[in-house]
Amino acid sequence: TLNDKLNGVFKKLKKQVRLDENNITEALKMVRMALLEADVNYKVVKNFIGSVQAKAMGEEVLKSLTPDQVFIKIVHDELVEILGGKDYDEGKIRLNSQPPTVIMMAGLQGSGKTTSAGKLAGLLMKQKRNVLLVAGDIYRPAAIDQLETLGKQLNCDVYSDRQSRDAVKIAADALAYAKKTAKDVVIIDTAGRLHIDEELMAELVRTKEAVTPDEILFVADAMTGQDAVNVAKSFNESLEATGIILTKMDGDARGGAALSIKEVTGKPLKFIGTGEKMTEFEAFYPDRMASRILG
Amino acid sequence: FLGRKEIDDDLLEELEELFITSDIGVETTMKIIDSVRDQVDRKTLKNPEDLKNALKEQIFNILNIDNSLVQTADRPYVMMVVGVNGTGKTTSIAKMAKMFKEQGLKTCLAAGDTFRAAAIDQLCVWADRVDVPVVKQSAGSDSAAVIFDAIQSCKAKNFDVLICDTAGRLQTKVNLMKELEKIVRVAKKELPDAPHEVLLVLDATSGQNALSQALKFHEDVGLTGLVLTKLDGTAKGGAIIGIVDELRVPVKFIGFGEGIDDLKPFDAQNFVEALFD
Ligand SMILES: Nc1nc2c(ncn2[C@@H]2O[C@H](COP(=O)(O)OP(=O)(O)OP(=O)(O)O)[C@@H](O)[C@H]2O)c(=O)[nH]1
Ligand SMILES: Nc1nc2c(ncn2[C@@H]2O[C@H](COP(=O)(O)OP(=O)(O)OP(=O)(O)O)[C@@H](O)[C@H]2O)c(=O)[nH]1
Ligand SMILES: [Mg+2]
Ligand SMILES: [Mg+2]
Repeated sequence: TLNDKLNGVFKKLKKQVRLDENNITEALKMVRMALLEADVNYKVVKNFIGSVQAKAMGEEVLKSLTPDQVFIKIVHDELVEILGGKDYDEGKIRLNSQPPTVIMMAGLQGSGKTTSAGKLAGLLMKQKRNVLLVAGDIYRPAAIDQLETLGKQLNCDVYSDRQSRDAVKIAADALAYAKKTAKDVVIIDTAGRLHIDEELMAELVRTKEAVTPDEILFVADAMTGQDAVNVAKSFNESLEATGIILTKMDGDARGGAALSIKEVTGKPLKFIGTGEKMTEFEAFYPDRMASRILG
Repeated sequence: FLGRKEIDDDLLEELEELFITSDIGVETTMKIIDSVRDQVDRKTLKNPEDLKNALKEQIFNILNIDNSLVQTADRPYVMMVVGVNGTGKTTSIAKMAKMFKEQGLKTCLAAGDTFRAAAIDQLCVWADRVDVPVVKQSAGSDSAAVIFDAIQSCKAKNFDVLICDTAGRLQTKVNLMKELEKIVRVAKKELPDAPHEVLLVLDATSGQNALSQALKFHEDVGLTGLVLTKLDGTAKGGAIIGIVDELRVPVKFIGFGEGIDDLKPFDAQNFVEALFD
């Protein structure tokens, strides 16, 4: 683990009373390696190492601790802070005082939007909300069937229109239906799309304009690599996301994309997907994520 | 870095950044750069253009292994498509089905994802569009049983190719990987050399976890090829370089879109050129 590696680095140094340029250069290299291996973006790593270096320089090593313990704490704390240590927005959905609360899912193909939409519905239903799932993906074969199947599993109402070729109108009609049937929350599933697909990104923007969502959740796969910054930045610039969901965290991907996405968008990491079942959904914990990324 | 007049540390750092941001990974990046560092130090590589070409050649040599489909006299030719969740397995199967059909091969599909919501429906919509038959059972049925049935049926009806879809699964899930091993064992009961082709579908947006996926899937079921999807995005898919280097399993196809024609055989030359774009 990184901890063991750093331990080794500092052991070579005799009793250090202070962290300085000499003893942290090697340690910083190790942290940089660990972050890159964890898929944190190259530039994000550069900035991160810079901040850690600044914070570590001159740091005093208290009698009760060893230099590596002081150093790893600085690294860990810095990581936790960026990931949302002060946000307290994890695991929460911003509910509108005037129902229904509208939530829109967005993200690349296959990231886990449809599955997460179901999980979110399940979570809110447990909190006694009346939820409407909206089958807004009119492109992917059997996408409507997929959401309807999840809806049945959850005993959740699903709005769909198999004849429509207009995703924006489906969302608008679903919202009207939700108001008519006194729903508390509307969760709009959207088709996966590339951030560089101008037409589909414009469709997402028009959907946003039609239903003015209270939450726009960018759904990203935990195994995403360096490209996470480009994708997240694009989606965020077009839509102004309000939160992020990181899926497939039940695998062994280190999840460095979380740091990249948070750094480049500034938006709160709210939930993680921890499996394919509707119950496998948890609040995001910055400190657990920090440990996972550092490895 | 073409604006540079000589090879210096700044240039090497720039190359390191290009490789890492293409998801080539730290270890593989160091390996590639070290392999040319010797020539740089000995001044046999003097200018940036030569260095770039040397690097391209290194990567090309890693990737340029025979990637033709496995040859067999068996009919049907059984292909199994595996991989973690959401990488593009089902869509890639549809694309391959059209490709084989256009080559005059009598093609059939097996709806081996009996788990995920509407997975069978999804494959059936594609099968309709391509106009190929699908062997399927009800959702929740045993995946191995579906594939066994499909092989039996294809043998009886003289099909040339059978492509089997499987449920997405994370390589760390022991019981799901065991299920995949069972599917292979059961397939062999009906046709000893099946599956002739086991393709791992990888998403180009994946980072270093792709290596872990490839290693585990190869260890558990044995891979004969890789399919790299979603290259129409901005991700470079560099993770496959370390994978091919280590496993010597070739990339057979690439997916570059959601349409039925958006698949073609992997070309190492084109891939390397795109990497340096
Ligand atoms: N193991 C695991 N699988 C997940 C998780 N979230 C989603 N999946 C799986 O990932 C695959 C893709 O999920 P979808 O919900 O269809 O993804 P999507 O973003 O809606 O896909 P598109 O609509 O095609 O863009 C499915 O096999 C899901 O079961 C998760 O947290 N863990
Ligand atoms: N842009 C792009 N999207 C793709 C490509 N291949 C597949 N997709 C999309 O990725 C999403 C997931 O594709 P699927 O074929 O359902 O993936 P899968 O691996 O079968 O997913 P699971 O069965 O849930 O594990 C769909 O929205 C596809 O249209 C590709 O090459 N480019
Ligand atoms: Mg979906
Ligand atoms: Mg599938």
